[in-house]
Amino acid sequence: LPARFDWRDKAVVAPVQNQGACGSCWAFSVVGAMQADHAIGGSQLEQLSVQQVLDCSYQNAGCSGGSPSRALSWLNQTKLKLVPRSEYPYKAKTGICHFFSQSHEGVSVKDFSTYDFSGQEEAMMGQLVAHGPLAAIVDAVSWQDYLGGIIQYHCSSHWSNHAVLIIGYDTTGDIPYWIVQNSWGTTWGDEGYVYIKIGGNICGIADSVAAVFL
Amino acid sequence: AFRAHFHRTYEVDSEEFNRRRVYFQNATERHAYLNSFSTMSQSAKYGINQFSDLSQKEFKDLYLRVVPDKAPIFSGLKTPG
Repeated sequence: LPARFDWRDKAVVAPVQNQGACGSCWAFSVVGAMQADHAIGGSQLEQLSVQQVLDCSYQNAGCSGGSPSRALSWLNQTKLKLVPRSEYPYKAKTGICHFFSQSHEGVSVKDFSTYDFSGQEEAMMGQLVAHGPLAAIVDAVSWQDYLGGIIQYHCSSHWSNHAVLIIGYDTTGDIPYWIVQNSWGTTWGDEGYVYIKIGGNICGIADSVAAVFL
Repeated sequence: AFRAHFHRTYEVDSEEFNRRRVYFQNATERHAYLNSFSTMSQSAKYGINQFSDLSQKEFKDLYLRVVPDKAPIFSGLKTPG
């Protein structure tokens, strides 16, 4: 594994988004992984519709909350094509599901995996390098006050309440860390990113990690 | 300064202003505690941001809405045979 790896260097990570006053982090993490994988496959990086997942994934509860693995399971079962964000823009509130014909251009999931990598974060680094950005769930209670730097404390594992996109890691410094894209806008954290120490399952970053295959 | 920076519209001395000021003061106390663990230059820093006038409950209710699912433990990459 390289000592440092960042999918932004390959231009497959879309800009940081802002979910607004809507509990849609679960949809942002899944769509972030899908649009990155689509670009890794050779397509132009294109932002896909988070609102489509929010409105149509009935096993989840829209802005009231959801789970990345349930969303992926639904996308995998239905093979629903996610349309570009420009065709189904984000509104930060749950709405009525818009249907598109099967012939409509879009991106669908071929398969996905979800694993608990606690105690195996080096293997998780391998998954990230091999399969692209990973959708993960974390304990983000202390993130209310986060400004930047590497989180090492004040974060529990096994009490996840938020979903994010892991886009890279860096083990070259004194503290190895995950590079994580959040969906609270660029004014939060380090331009919308947060760094979490690798090892010890800090914030539960390894509790439930999903890779998408397109 | 906080209200101007984060475009808050509540008026000084309104009921909401007074409530949010208490949440803001609570946040500054939290920051002192959280930063007391940050001993290295790379360590996380905590301070005023756009969530500083929310109570912890408001923050959880708005932004921490994931329903956690248990995932199977990773048992290595599968190889033929």
